Amino acid sequence: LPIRFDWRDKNVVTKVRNQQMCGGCWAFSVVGGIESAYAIKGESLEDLSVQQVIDCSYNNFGCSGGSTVNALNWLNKTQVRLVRDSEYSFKAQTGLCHYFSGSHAGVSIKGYSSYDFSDKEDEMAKVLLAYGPLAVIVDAISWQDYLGGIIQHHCSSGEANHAVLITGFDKTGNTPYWIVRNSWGTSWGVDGYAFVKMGANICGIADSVSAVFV
Amino acid sequence: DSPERSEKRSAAFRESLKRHRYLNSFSSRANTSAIYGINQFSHLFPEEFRAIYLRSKPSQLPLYHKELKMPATHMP
Repeated sequence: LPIRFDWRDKNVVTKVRNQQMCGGCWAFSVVGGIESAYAIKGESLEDLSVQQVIDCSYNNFGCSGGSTVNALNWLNKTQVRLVRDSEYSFKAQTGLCHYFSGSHAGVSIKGYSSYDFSDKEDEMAKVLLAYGPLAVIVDAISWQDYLGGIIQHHCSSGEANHAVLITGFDKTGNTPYWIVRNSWGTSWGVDGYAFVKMGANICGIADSVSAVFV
Repeated sequence: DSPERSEKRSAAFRESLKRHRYLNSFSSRANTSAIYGINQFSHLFPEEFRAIYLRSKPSQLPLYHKELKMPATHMP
């Protein structure tokens, strides 16, 4: 493993977004992973529609909540093509699913893998390197007050409640950490990102990890 | 805001300040530790914050083993 790696340095991570008062973190996490996987494949990096996933993923609850794994399962089963964000923009509330014709351009997934990597965070880092940013679920109760630095306390594993996207890791200092993109806007955390200590399953970051293939 | 609503927000903010002191009490040991303080969520009680923003549900997933080939699972 390299001692530092961040997919942002390869220009394959879209900007931090803001879910506003919508509990659609699960959709932001999954769509972020797809955007990056698509760009890593050599295609253009562009914002895809989070609202499409919120409205159409029938095995979730839109802005009232959902699961990253359920969303990936739906995307894989239906082979729905995610359209550009500009074509189906974010409204911060659940709406009726808008269908597009089969000829409409968009991105569908080829598959995904979801595993529990607790006690195997080095393996998790290898998966991040091989496949792209990872959609994970964390316990983010203490993140309400986070301003910056490396999160090492005040959250637990086994109580996951918030979906985010890991874009990289840094092991150059005394405390190695994951680089985590959130969906609470750029004024939260460090320009919208949080850092979580690696190697101890802090916040349950390794409990529910998904990689997506496009 | 109505006076009641305004008082509720003030109470949530005061509680946030107390919470920040507690959370930061762990930070002094290492300068890389997280810092907690006032941000756009400080006017919310933790229950309100949780109800609005923490709406993801975890799934029970299999433990990862080195031998597993990632793309082999869940392929269409």
